[in-house]
Amino acid sequence: KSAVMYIQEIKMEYRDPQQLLTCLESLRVSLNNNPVSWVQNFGDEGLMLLLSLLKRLQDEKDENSQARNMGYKCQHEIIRCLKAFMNNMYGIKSMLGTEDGIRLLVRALNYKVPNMMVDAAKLLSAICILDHPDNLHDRVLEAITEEAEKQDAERFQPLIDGMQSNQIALKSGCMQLINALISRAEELDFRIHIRSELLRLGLRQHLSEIRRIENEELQVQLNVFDEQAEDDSDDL
Amino acid sequence: GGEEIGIMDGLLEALQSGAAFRRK
Repeated sequence: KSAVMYIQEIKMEYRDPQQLLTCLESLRVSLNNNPVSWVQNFGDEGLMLLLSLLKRLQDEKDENSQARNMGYKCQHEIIRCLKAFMNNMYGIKSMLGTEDGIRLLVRALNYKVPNMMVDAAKLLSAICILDHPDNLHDRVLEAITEEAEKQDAERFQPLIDGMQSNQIALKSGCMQLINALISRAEELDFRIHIRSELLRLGLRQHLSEIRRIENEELQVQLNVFDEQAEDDSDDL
Repeated sequence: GGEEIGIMDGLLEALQSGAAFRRK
């Protein structure tokens, strides 16, 4: 199937969730397995379509739990498609050129959909550490702050909620984003500020808990967190 | 070019292994 056919199909399947999900799964495989030229054919039009679909699904308030779960599945599949889309410079530039790409990824930090939140947290971490003339770390942090303001919540609450999950992969994804947010803050004062804001909000208690979990991925992130805190306190 | 494919995979791998956080 060509990239243009997917665009047409997504537009058509907009109303049938099961067909939409099947179409998105197939799109993700195509984005992953085709050369960059194929991704370029899918292009900004395809990307905008995915983002507006994601926004629409995030805004939906389904009372019916079956419909809600189907909505979550589609949202997660879109996040996976975005990851595949961004697996090359063209895709990354396009995504960063959109007005609300980062914000929609921030909204996907939803601990009720743990697997989706893991993917969203990792993508946001990757964006934070990208070498780019714009300060992407600041853009991610700004999006996190703005989203929290809308919800009238603490800005790092989604990460603390994620740390509370019993899924190790989610704890690890949250720690990655925490490490990315702290390590890419340029000023020492700012790094210390972000760290203490997180600790105050409940991270401290979660850290002592995850120290006891035997999981290599998680321990790597914990060591990074500790080392950065030590370095900063030495610098101070 | 072919080498630019996989950039996200590379970043995610560097994050997971901790290499992305090592100070120069």
